[in-house]
Amino acid sequence: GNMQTPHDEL
Amino acid sequence: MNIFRLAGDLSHLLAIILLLIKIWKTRSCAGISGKSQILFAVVYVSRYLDLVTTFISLYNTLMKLVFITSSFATLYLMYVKFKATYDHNHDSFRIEFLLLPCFVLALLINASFTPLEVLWTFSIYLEAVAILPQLFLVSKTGEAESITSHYLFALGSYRALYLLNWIYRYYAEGHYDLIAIFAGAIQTILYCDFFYLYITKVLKGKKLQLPA
Repeated sequence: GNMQTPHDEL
Repeated sequence: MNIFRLAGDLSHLLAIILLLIKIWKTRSCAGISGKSQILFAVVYVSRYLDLVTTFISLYNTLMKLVFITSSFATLYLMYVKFKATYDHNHDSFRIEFLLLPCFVLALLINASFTPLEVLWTFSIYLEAVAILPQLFLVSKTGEAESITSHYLFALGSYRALYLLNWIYRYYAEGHYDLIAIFAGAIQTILYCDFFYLYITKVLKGKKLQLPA
């Protein structure tokens, strides 16, 4: 799983 | 971007437009919780601080600007222009009971302990519960105008559509964000009772009126 930043959603 | 995400964003946008139209056309913010609108403004500002640090896409930037601007426009209409119509006696939910626990939770459970990430996480937790003052107001007055009901339905649908988006993204991209999924599920669950009333009453042309 990837808890990713930057967040690409609104 | 997939169809669920796009539909979710458009539903969110529609909700905001419906709310502004309702207030502008009726020259009144009766039945609308200013407390919820304050919380939404806090949500947008704390989440979209990355506007100045990260560029995702033109779409992303524009939508963020629209959400921030429209939430402040709504607050202006409620607390300045049509202040006299604001139902503050019924809008008595104590928002510090939502703000503080969400902030503490964001400090404790986050993807990384940096100011921007903690504020992003705070905004996700706060958004999940930001509608509570509005639902509380509807339950206190026992009814909602039809346009207010449409607003709530569009606003609730947005996160439900995001849940479908996250399921899609998990299978299509292997992408998932447990914090957003958990909060989004809570957010959607909070609307379930309203969804039921909306489908059984408002869509059949009746006013949304709670049983006495």
